[in-house]
Amino acid sequence: TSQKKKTYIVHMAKSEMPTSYTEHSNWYDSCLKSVSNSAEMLYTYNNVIHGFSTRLTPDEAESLQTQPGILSVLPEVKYELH
Amino acid sequence: TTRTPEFLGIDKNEGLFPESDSLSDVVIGVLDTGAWPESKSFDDLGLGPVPSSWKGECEISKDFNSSSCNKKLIGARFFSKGYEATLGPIDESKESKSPRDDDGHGTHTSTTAAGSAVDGASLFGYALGTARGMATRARVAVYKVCWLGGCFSADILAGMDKAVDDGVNVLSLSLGGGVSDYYRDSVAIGAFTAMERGILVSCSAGNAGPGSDSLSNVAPWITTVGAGTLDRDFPAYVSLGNGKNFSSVSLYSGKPLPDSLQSFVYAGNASTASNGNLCMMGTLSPEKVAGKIVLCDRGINARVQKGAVVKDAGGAGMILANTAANGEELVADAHLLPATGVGQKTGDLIKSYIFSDPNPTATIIFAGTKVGIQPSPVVAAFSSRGPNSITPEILKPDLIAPGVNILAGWSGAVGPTGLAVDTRRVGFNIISGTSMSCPHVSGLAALLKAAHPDWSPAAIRSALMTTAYNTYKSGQNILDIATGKPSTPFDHGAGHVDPVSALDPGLIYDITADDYLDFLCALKYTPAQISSLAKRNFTCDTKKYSVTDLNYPSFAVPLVTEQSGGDSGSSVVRYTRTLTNVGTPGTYKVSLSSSASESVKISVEPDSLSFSKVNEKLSYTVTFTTSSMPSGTNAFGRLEWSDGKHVVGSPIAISWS
Repeated sequence: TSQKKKTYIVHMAKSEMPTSYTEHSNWYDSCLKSVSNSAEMLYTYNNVIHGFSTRLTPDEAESLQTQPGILSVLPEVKYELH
Repeated sequence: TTRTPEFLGIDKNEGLFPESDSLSDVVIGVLDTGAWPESKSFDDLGLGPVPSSWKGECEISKDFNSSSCNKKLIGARFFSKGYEATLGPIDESKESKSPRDDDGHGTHTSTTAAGSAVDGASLFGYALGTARGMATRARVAVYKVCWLGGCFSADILAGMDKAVDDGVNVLSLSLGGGVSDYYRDSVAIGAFTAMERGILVSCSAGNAGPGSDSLSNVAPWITTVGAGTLDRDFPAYVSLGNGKNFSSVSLYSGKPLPDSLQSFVYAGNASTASNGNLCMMGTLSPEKVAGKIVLCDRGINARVQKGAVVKDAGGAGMILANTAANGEELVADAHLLPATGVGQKTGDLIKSYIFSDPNPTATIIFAGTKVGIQPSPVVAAFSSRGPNSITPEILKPDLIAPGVNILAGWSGAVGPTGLAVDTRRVGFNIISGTSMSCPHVSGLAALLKAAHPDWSPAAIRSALMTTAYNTYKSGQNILDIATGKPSTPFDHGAGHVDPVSALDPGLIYDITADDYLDFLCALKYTPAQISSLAKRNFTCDTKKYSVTDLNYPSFAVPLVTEQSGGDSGSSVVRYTRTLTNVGTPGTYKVSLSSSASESVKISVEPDSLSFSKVNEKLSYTVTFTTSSMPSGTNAFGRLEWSDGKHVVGSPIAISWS
């Protein structure tokens, strides 16, 4: 149960993108694949954050947090109408 | 909405507000449950072409086609990947995988902000009038991020990301989550970028009142809106067998109760369940309630569901009694059976009668719509309250606006109660919440944006706050319905919005994106946390940052009570503010009032500011000299600058913990 996948929002430091990448989305994808072969991006965010959302196990999320260029890996939060 | 334009004074002051060209260039983005495009409130009659800068789209799906959008509803998108990733594929037999609003909430909020005028709008004849949004000529773009199972942050961020890119000018979010640091809160994160791009973000304060520390959406770059009442009511009268009569409220429309008194029973005595008094599903004994009026206690399940439970059990009617959690606040509902809501005190009196009479009887008489109710506004009991639990030095909510019994557009997919068993369909519905007050401010912000296109989001908020009122014409402070006593800045912020005054505030407290970065430094955020919000590298300087230096239009002064045996001397706290002249040259003089002059001394230096030109900036310092007070003590005050024509007011809240 502890390794059940959850949605995370991954904040990237765009300025730290290695020069070998020309598209930040490719860099995001590469970072994600480094911790999970099966994970797919739900959204890529370009304006309000630099980063993406994806489904990861807690271990994968922890591992991703240690990768260079990752600012934070935050679990998804449910909001409610007021 | 009906009545709120009159209540806010924007119906008789149309000439003061911007002409069509500037206002129709303003786009309000609403993140919510989507829109019902067939609503008359989305009629685009008289609107010109969509602004050329607009990059948004009308996303097509099987129940939402290109003609669903027009020159009023200029954008409609939906974001469900986060929702579906967590809860599985959307069941399209229950909700539309499209921007279409199956809930009603999104149609209500978006039409409140910017709906076109619709004559003869009402809910079953209640609240009859011309329904219009606050900014009738502004455009609307909806971003559906909320679904039957809730609103997920991955979708909210995606909606904000797109809205910013599309080119909205105002963002309206009537939703909230738990309290968390700004760098963890998706709404705060998205709002930061929006603010940087000149977009005002208006959010609901939450419905977790009247308890303190109950606010959502408290980031200082967000405009946080609490809720107050209108001067309108929907009275119903409860008559008891002992001859006593009580006032209540209801939106019931249908076959009335018989003229004669009916048998009357307390739900708690008509159930074998320990919580039978709440009229939860399946808890009432039909043989004990059949043909009777049932008294249910408010709480746990939806108010309208209690009515449905009574109806299912064969009850003839329902009286819904508030408990201590709601006090005397009366929220009207379009119940499925003759039903009405009463305050706690009335509920207690009615219960006394039921328990003392072996054969209690009652009836309910419905009396339609009444306007001119005084005092109004009063702060709604449900409206979330300060202090701000994330940054106590920033006073929240910022202000209050109408949020109780608001009529606005509704979805054709659901009845006015939202219950599955409610097969009625209405074009307009009457509901309550800070969800309803938020889009009022969003629409009013659009009016200000059109009138002052060069104003920053902080300037617009400042104008709304410093011109808000916190007293009635009698001079008495706005009341809090939860207590029946005067409300405080922790309840109403700067006060109730006054859009006509906000058009010409005289002075404003402006805040730039860099100022907010300094604020984050003062919070001792790490570079990564700041970068998450600002999306760029920013290194805090070695200089001393202070949260209290943020040029906010209000003052919150949190103090720590000294422990016994410690130094019992007074403490001195200084706040610096800068005012920008947006009016004519003039000299402003300061005045102060405080509820606790013995424990707090407040001084302002200088006490006079002379502005010789537009956009001139002048600073002042407020010094709070306070004595130690017991933990939990609060003191309140108000600081006003006036040139004789304008009054630029700021609330003060001092708290000891």
